[in-house]
Amino acid sequence: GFDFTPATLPEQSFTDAIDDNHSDGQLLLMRAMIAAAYADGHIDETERQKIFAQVETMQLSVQEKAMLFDELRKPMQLSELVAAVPNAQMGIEVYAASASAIDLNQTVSKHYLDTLANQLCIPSELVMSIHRELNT
Amino acid sequence: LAAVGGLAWKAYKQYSEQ
Repeated sequence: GFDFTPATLPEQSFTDAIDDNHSDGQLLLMRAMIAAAYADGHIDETERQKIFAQVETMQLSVQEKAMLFDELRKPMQLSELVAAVPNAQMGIEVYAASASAIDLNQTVSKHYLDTLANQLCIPSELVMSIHRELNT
Repeated sequence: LAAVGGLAWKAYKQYSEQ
């Protein structure tokens, strides 16, 4: 688990993680979104289009784009995703990206998010706060 | 994705101020 110390994460660290010079952070969030979209066992055409549109807005190398398209064929398992999260702040962003990509009307998708929050050690109050921001 | 970063920060800030 992470050492969760509230009020010690500066805003800059959140935006740095996904700015153009930190494509590792962007890639991790994209991989999280793909894994979340796949939580119900398939990625439908709407989800695929959303992901493609997102990838096009990112400044990625040809290799990085190829990696994401491979990822669409074989999304990460939840355990792999959790293992790839380097710190608590990225954990929050990974959860927010996942929650924004997932269809919350599906029980299996809700369960996926619950498990993700649990494994990333995100407190339930913070989970609720993220959903308030997302309007979900 | 920039939106996700801003949103995560706002959610975290709200949480930490509770």
